[in-house]
Amino acid sequence: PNHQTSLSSYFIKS
Amino acid sequence: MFEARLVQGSLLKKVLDAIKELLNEASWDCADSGIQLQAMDNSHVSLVSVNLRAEGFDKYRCDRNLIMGMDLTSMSKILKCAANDDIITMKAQDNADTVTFIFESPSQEKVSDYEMKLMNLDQDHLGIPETDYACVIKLPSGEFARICRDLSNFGESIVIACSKEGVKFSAAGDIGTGNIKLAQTSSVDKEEEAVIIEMQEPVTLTFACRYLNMFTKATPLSPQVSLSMSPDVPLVVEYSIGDIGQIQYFLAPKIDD
Repeated sequence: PNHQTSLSSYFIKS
Repeated sequence: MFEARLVQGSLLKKVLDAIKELLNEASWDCADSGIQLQAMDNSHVSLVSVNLRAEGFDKYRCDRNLIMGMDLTSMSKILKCAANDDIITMKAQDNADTVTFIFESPSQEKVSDYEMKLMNLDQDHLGIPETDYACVIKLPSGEFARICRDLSNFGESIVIACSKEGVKFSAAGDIGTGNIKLAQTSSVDKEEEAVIIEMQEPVTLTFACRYLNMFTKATPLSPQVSLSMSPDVPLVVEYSIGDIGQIQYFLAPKIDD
């Protein structure tokens, strides 16, 4: 019922 | 020339044990201020950040910034050759394509050196925004490892719910459900046995057991762990590395479809 989110959607590539 | 000597070499062995399951390879960024590593696991769900301060080393020299890309399986194999009480030195020339690890026994009667090839790694660096976390939970690291291990028997995810009453870890699956509640400790003899909750607002988030269990490989580094949570942002699991630095794991939450 829940899915794993990715870190890239929270943190900005620098 | 880069040279870093650590009398408490076992700390470096423990750092490798704490990251090698999550990462196959990573770059160590060496600068005047110390050594840092930042890398995401292959699935981009978690990120490991290691910081070792120059002052924490017994000898530290870094004439030029140096990026040492390493196969962590190979590095781990080499560090396994060091005894727990060995003094560990890492050495590299400027622009070198190898790094040398030197292990000295405390009596200096046995000295070994191992040279390892460096790799050119093209890794994404993530900018981690400064965050004021809504909940910061400090608890004994052994307790956290135990909770993650026990709840992994029930399901693939652990729900962490932090409120002013305490923190509740829950898991549910085919065999049933498990809940573990920890209240803030009122008084403890030893600081490392305390459960301390700093809360601005209650937070409930869901995380994959598999990753939490991999983070708990850092347990031997520190008697305490801190969990920082805010709504809808990655969890931060932090262990100190003796007096020389810290390791932080960031884990993206699971969300309802």
